[in-house]
Amino acid sequence: QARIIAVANEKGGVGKTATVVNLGAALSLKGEKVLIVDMDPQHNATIGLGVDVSGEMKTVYDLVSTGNNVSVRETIVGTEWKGLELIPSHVDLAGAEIELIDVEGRENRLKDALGCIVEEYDFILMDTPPSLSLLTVNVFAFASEVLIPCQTQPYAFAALEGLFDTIRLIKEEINPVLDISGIVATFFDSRTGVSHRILDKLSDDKRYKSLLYNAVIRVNTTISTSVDAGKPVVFYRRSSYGAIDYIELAKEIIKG
Amino acid sequence: QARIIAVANEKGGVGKTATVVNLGAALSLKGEKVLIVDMDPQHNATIGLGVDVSGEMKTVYDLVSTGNNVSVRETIVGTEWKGLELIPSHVDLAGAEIELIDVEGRENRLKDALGCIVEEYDFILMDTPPSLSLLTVNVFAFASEVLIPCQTQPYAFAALEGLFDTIRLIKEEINPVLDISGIVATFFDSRTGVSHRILDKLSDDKRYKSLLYNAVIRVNTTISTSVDAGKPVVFYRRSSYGAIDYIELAKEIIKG
Ligand SMILES: Nc1ncnc2c1ncn2[C@@H]1O[C@H](COP(=O)(O)OP(=O)(O)OP(=O)(O)O)[C@@H](O)[C@H]1O
Ligand SMILES: Nc1ncnc2c1ncn2[C@@H]1O[C@H](COP(=O)(O)OP(=O)(O)OP(=O)(O)O)[C@@H](O)[C@H]1O
Ligand SMILES: [Mg+2]
Ligand SMILES: [Mg+2]
Repeated sequence: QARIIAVANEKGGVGKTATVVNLGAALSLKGEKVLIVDMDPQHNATIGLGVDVSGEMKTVYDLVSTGNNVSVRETIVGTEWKGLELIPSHVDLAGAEIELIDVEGRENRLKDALGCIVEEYDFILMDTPPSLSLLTVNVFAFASEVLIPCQTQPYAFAALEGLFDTIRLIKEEINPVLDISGIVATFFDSRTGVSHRILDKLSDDKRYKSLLYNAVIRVNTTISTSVDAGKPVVFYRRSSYGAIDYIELAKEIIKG
Repeated sequence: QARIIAVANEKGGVGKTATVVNLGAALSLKGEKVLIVDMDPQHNATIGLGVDVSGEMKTVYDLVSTGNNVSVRETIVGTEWKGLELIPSHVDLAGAEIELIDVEGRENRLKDALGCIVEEYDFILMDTPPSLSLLTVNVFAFASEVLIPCQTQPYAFAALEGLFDTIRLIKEEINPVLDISGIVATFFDSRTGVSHRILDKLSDDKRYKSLLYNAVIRVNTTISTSVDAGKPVVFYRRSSYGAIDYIELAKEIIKG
C-alpha cells in the first residue's frame, strides 16, 4: 500500500516542485517504486522530469474533468529512470476549477481516479499549486500525509500557521486520515543570519519542532540548473549539495 | 492621476511582494506619493512594511466584502515613511472568493472602492497572490498597467506565456485599458549560468524584449533581512544591492 503524500504550501516558490521531483527521484534511487502526480496547471514537475506533453498524451486534466472516459493507466508515463513514473499536468488543468463548479463530489475526482493503482507503488508524491484551489483540495482529499517545504525566510515561516489551519479543516470536513507528516526546511543558506534565525524558529516552535526533518535542503544552484536539463538533481549531479540533501531526506522518509 | 500598477505573476516566489514593497519605497524616496494595496491574504506586503494589523484596523477585506460599509479612507494606514501609505491585507481576505460567488460585478469591487482616491497619489502599486483568483482579477480590473517580476529561473520563464494569455483575456473581457508595462528580471545571480541563460532568453525573445526593464534585481539577502526588520530595503540599508537595484527600477519607471 503506497504512502500517499501531498507536497503543499500556499506560500509561493518555497520548493514544492523541487521537493516532489528530487525527493521522488531520490526515493527511486533507493529502490522504491514512485509515482509523481503533477496537479499544478503550470506543470513544473512535468518539465522538471523532462517530459514533453505532446498533443496525444493524456494528463491529470483528463482524469479530473468530466467529459473524458480515460483510465488512469492511460495517463501514466515512464521517465528515463527506473521506478519513477509520472502523471503529467497540462495548462488546461486551470480550467477544471470552473468546469467542476456544480459537479457532485468534485473534491474527490482525483481520489476516485487513482484509488485503483495505490497497491502498485511504494510512494505517490503530488505537487500542488501555491493556492487553496479545488486542485489542491483534490490532492488533500486523496493524500494520507502532507509534507510541507518551508523556505528559511520570514514570509514562508509566517505562512505555516494558516496552512496548519487549512489542513485541520480539510481533516475535519473532507479527509479524516490526513496528517502532516513533516516540515522540510529549504533554501537554507548557512552564510546568512536570516536563514539561521528562521531554522531556529522552526526548531524552537512547539507547533513545528517535532515535525521538522533533520535533513535540511541547502540553497544550491545545481537544483535550478538540473531543471534546465530536465533531470532531477540526483541524476544530474550526484555529488551536488542538492542531490546529497534530497537523498538524506529520502532516507529519513523511508524510515518513517 | 495615479499610475495604477498590478504586480503579478502566477509563478510563486518570483519577488512580487519584494517588488511592491521595495519599488514603492524607492518611488516615495524619489518624492512620489505612493499607495500600496496588499491584495494577498498572506498579507506579506503588510508584514514587509512593518504594519501590524490589530483587531480594530480596517483592511482591504472590508472594502471588497459585502457586509461592511467601510469607506476607503478608513482602510488607508500610514507607514514610517513619508509619501508611502498602505491598504493592509488580512487572512480573512481568503474568504472573499466564496463570499462573492453570487455577487453581481464581483470583479469590480476593488475598482469601485478605490476609484475616488486615484487623484491623490502618483502611484498605486498592488500586490497579488500567486494564482488567478477573484482577488487577482479584481486587481486587474482596476489597474491600467501590469508589472511582471520574472525570476531568472526556468520555471518562471515558462510561466510568462500563460500570464500573457491571461492578461490578454482580461483586457478583452473585463478591462480594455490594461497593458503590460514591463518585465523586471529578479533574483539575478551573475555567478550562475542559469541566471545568464534566462536573462538572455528574456532579452532575445521578441515577445518580451521590448518590455524588459534595463534595471535587473540581483539576488541579495539584505532583501530578506529587511523583511525581518519590517522595513523596505531602501530604508534598511541604502548601500545594499537590493536598494540600489530597486532605486534604478524606480528611476526607469518614473521616466515611463
Ligand atoms: N534548494 C534550492 N536551491 C536553489 N534553488 C532552488 C532550490 N529549490 C528550488 N529552487 C529553485 O527555486 C525556484 C522555486 O522553487 P520551486 O519552483 O520548486 O518552488 P514551488 O514551491 O514549487 O513554487 P510554486 O509556488 O510556484 O509552485 C525554482 O526555480 C527552483 O528551481
Ligand atoms: N532579489 C532578491 N534576492 C534575495 N531574496 C529575495 C529577493 N527578492 C525576494 N526575495 C525573498 O525571496 C522570497 C520570495 O520573494 P517574494 O515573497 O517577494 O515573492 P512573491 O512572488 O511575492 O511570492 P508569492 O508568490 O508567495 O506571493 C521572500 O522571502 C523574499 O524576501
Ligand atoms: Mg511548484
Ligand atoms: Mg507575495
